[in-house]
Amino acid sequence: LGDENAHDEL
Amino acid sequence: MNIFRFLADMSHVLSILLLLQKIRSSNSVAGISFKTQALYALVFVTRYLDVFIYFVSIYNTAMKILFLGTSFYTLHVMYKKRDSGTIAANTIDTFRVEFLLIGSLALALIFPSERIYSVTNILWTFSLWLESVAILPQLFMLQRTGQAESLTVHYIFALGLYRGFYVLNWIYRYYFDNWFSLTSFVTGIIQTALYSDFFWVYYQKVLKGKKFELP
Repeated sequence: LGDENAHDEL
Repeated sequence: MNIFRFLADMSHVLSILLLLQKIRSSNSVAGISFKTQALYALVFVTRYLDVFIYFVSIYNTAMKILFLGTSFYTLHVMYKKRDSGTIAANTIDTFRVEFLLIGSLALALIFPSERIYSVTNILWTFSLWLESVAILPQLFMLQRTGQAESLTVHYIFALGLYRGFYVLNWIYRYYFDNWFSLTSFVTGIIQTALYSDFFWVYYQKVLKGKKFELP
């Protein structure tokens, strides 16, 4: 769990 | 953040306000698909639960909470007013959502975004596929009833506009941010395409001041 694939969109 | 993405998010917020306004002003949930609303709630749960583990910006967090909150609020309001539909919802809201759920899950398991096999990433990919088709029960309901109240029509239009703006945002980001997500792009195109018929009827009828009736 975490930011391994950061999704910055909604 | 660019102008397309901002317009997209604002269209999305507008669509939710229009939906709630429709239910309030007519005091009825007639013509609104409970199944589509339930699918959106599931989309937001599977995509936005990362709000607890991953911080992007105050804007991002606030919008996630807003979308999660309003989707469940909408379901609550619809359930409370379930008997106020002029036609019993269960006789026209008959789209088989199982296929959408199973198809989205299969695609997310086979092709998780960026080929990252983590729970959060598979849920994120699932949410994108499911969102792309979540409007189908609503569109089928509209097709069966043949006409809709203007606020319902504006709601669906704003909702369609939202992902259309995101597609423009992704094209912008590809060229100016050096950023691209194939899953986002493909599902966004599918989602926008599903609205294309509706956009055409909207243009023909609503913008020319006629009553919204499907041909």
